[in-house]
Amino acid sequence: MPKILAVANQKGGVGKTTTSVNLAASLGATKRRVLLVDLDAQGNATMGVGVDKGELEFSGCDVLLGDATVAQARIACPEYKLDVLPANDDMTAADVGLKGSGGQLTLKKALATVADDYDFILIDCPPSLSMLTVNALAASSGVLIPMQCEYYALEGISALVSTIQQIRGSINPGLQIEGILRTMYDPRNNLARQVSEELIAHFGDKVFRTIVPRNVRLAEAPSYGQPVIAYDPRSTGAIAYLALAGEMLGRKPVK
Amino acid sequence: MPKILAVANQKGGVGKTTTSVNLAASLGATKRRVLLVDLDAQGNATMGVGVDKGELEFSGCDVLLGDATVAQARIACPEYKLDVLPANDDMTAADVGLKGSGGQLTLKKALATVADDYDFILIDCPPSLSMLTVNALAASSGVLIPMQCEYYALEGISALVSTIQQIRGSINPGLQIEGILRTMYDPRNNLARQVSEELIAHFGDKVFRTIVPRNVRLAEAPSYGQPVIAYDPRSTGAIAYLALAGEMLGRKPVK
Ligand SMILES: Nc1ncnc2c1ncn2[C@@H]1O[C@H](COP(=O)(O)OP(=O)(O)OP(=O)(O)O)[C@@H](O)[C@H]1O
Ligand SMILES: Nc1ncnc2c1ncn2[C@@H]1O[C@H](COP(=O)(O)OP(=O)(O)OP(=O)(O)O)[C@@H](O)[C@H]1O
Ligand SMILES: [Mg+2]
Ligand SMILES: [Mg+2]
Repeated sequence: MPKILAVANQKGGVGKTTTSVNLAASLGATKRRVLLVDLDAQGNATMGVGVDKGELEFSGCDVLLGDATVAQARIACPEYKLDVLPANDDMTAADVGLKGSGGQLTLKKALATVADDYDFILIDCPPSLSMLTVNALAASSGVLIPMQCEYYALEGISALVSTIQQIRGSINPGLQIEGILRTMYDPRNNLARQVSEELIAHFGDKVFRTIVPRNVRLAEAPSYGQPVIAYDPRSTGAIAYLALAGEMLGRKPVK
Repeated sequence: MPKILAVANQKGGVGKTTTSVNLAASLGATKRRVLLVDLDAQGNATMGVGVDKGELEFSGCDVLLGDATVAQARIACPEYKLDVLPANDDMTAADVGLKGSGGQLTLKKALATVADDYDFILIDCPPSLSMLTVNALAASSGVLIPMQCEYYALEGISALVSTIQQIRGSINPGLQIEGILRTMYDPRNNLARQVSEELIAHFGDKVFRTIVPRNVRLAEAPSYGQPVIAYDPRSTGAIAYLALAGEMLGRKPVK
């Protein structure tokens, strides 16, 4: 069984896509078999690995609406050692289409058809607690929460935690918080240090030791359609995401 | 008739809330009568002006579902010279509830009941092109687009522009782009300069001359529940938003 992780936070711009793309590529570099699932109509994760979202034959939306299988829609990115289940604007239609009963388990069922092909599946979520994010939480064993160390992001985490608890109490009893990842971290910034201390006080070991610093190479890499370990492997951003992959692999599997 | 502006961009974390709160307070400082509408379930704009979203008697969701009027739900913030129509988690229910036919004009009708009380109404939108954002675009005469000068934000602007065109072609023929505001701008960053040049090439005069720099005081102010002109009036962030208010007031009214 692959480890399936939802990379989620309804606060916008906290580094969900950057984390999904770069952690996927870093895990791929450690010879794990990885599927990156783009569940956001913005299609940022798709573009971030060099796939043109305007030229898709099938997308994740087709899979969620039952018009294609994951095997048909996924695209191999051998240069980055991962496959991607791409997204485009159509994904908005999937959000509406899934509202019916039982729609919450659609992604989980679809990913089960390719479970034997992967060691990790990472799901990049949109910035909302919509039906798409619920699908991702229902399909996952863990939630990775990227978190900018600023007030609005900290303020929103309780809503996310209570959504996770609701999903655990209903459709996915095994759902855990895999970890909280501090992103775009600037140690010279008092606010960031204060928020970071609050996170550790509240969440303890659930806060990853790895911290991703603010590093412009992470913002530049997507304009070349490359994960940062391909774009600039010696950058602090690349090193941080490789360290995160190492930290995740080094953890004892949660029984 | 007040000038009603939707502050919108489906890309997350580009400074929609920071712009809504601080432009509203800056316009208030010029003795204009201002209503700040929080249309995001995160309730960030509500907290940003010091109103506890956990203690609301009525919220914007009640207004949209017809359970309260704007006059009942709005809260005066005299120290910041503005009123706020607050939001909390319930707003997610409004997004679902408005899906029915004719739901797109609900906010427009609600704001018309208080039109005589204000010179400006600013609507802080959530990071999605959902029914709530459609309501804001249907109710507004202009769209203010905060924009981080980075690849994913630039990449997403075409989807927003086409949504604006669709709304203009159907339910709101008068809808214009009020302007594109460059936020969190770091002039030392090549990527920011390149994206900024592309914006000016594409949008010309629609790009505000005022640029909001990255300034930590803007990120600190919300943790005190204050707009930045109250928290640190001499900061570069405060000066930028006062300049933006001036630039907007100085423009000839679009006939
Ligand atoms: N550590 C970092 N250093 C510098 N820039 C970063 C870093 N992480 C992300 N960025 C940039 O910040 C912006 C926001 O990141 P990203 O798009 O990954 O966030 P997101 O949570 O996926 O946003 P959304 O809510 O829109 O999905 C992007 O332009 C990205 O390139
Ligand atoms: N010019 C700036 N300088 C420094 N920090 C800023 C600036 N503008 C916004 N911020 C901070 O960046 C983060 C994102 O800004 P904000 O929350 O206003 O964006 P948003 O577009 O409203 O996000 P969302 O998509 O979640 O609604 C916040 O923590 C905010 O305090
Ligand atoms: Mg994203
Ligand atoms: Mg916001």
